[in-house]
Amino acid sequence: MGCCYSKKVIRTPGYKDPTILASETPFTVSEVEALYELFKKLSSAIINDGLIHKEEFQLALFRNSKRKNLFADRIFDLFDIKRNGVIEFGEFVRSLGVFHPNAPVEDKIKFAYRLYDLKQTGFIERAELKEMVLALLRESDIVLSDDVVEAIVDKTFSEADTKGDGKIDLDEFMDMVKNHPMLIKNMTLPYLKDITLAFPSFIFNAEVENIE
Amino acid sequence: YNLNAFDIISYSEGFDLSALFEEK
Repeated sequence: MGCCYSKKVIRTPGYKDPTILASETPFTVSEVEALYELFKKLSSAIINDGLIHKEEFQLALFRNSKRKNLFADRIFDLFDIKRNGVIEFGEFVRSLGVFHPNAPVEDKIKFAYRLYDLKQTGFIERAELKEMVLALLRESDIVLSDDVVEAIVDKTFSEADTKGDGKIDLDEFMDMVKNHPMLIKNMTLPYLKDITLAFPSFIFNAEVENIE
Repeated sequence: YNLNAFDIISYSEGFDLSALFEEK
C-alpha cells in the first residue's frame, strides 16, 4: 500500500547528495541540508538559476552587487572549483567546509595561501603582498605613505621568506601562521556550527532522515 | 613598523564570509 503523498522537490543543477557532501566535509547531513536553504536564498537573489553568480556573492557580502573587492573576487574564484564562473551547491559546501571550526588547520592555511597567491604561480611574491596591502588600504580609506607600506611589506617578507629566495612558498607560509595563528582568524566561521538553528526549514525539505 | 602585512590583509571585508549568513 503506497502513501497518497509524494514529496517532489526540485533541486538546483549543481545539487549533490547531502550524505556524500557530509562524508567529504566537516558538516553533518543536517548541516548540509541547512546550507542548502542558505544556498537557495543566495543563488536566487538576482538570477533564479540555482547557481551563485559573482554579483550575488558580492550582494551577499556587501549588500551591493556592483562592489568590487580583490579578496571577495579571490574567494569567489576559489569557491568556483570548476572555474565556470558560478558556484554550484557542491562547491559551496566543500569550500565552506574549510571554514568550519572543526576543519583541519592545515586546510585553512592552504586555502588562505591559495587566496593570497594572486597570480596563481604557486608562490606569494613580494609584489602580490604589496598589492594586497594597498587593496586593503584603499578599501578602508587608511592612508599610509609608500615608504611605510614598503617597510611593512619588507618586514613581513623577510620574516616569512626564510629560504631567502624572494618568494614565500607554502611551507614558509605555514611556519609563519604557526607563529602568528591570528593570521588565519577569518578562515574559521563559528556560525557554521549553528547553521541548522539559523535555517530550521531544512527539516521540511530534507531528503535524508537523520539519525545523527 | 611592528605590523604584519598578512594581518593587515585579513581585515578585508571581502574576507569576512560571516556576512553570507546575515539576514538581508
